[in-house]
Amino acid sequence: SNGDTSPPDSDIEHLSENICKSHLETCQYLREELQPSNWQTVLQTDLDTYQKKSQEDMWQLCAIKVTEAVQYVVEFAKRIDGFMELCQNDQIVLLKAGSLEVVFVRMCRAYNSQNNTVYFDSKFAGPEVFKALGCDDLISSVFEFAKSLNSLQLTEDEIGLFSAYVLMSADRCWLQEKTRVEKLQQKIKLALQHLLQKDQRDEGILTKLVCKVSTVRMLCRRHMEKLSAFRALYPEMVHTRFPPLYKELFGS
Amino acid sequence: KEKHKILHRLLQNSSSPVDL
Repeated sequence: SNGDTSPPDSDIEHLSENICKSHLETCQYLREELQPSNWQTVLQTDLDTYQKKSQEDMWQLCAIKVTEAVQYVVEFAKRIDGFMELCQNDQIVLLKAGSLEVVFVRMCRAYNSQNNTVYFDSKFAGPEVFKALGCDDLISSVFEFAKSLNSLQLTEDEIGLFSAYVLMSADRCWLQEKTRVEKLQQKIKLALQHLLQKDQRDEGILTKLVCKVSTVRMLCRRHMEKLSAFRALYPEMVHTRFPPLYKELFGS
Repeated sequence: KEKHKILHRLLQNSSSPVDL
């Protein structure tokens, strides 16, 4: 009646609770499990083993790990109110474009800032572990991103809402019901804003987070470029030994 | 649909992360 078209606070509160719960239920690793004290960092002997792997074997290992992480993101998406009501084309478009972005966002939980390592293959691994991939620049950008997001010390709820915001991007190509996605993303943004206010975070943190979206998109574009280059070198390898879901998501 | 058959399956499944 007062001309205000924004959704009621109870709607936003409900969506916020739903997304935070979905995040916790689908996080792959609990935060307590990711305490660096629970796991050793990669030892010199392990490091040698990783570095001596052929480029193909290391790519395959990472493709498997990425695919595992992505499956949890699919579950996360499915539990977000409104996602399953989108048409199936749009569900697929959002997941193809955004699932790896969410994996990179979630990585900040698994990042140890004391020694610049990230939880990988049951250990904490530094960038040197990924040398055999032949993508030093991409790996160093991924670690930079994890470091910078980790330094914001986000709570689980904040990470959950930010992940949902990243996933429900209305500007993806090939969306059929752009307006529905736009409305959902707007509600998620409001929920995130409310939470940040409630948590008494610095003003400007929302802007900082929104800026991170372009960085994470750049990382995913570079992943696609590296994959294309790798596939040009070893076409059979990708075809026969990479997980089918990885090929569906990143194959074209 | 054929092109994204695994994604379709994952979206239709009522699986939980425990089943993954």
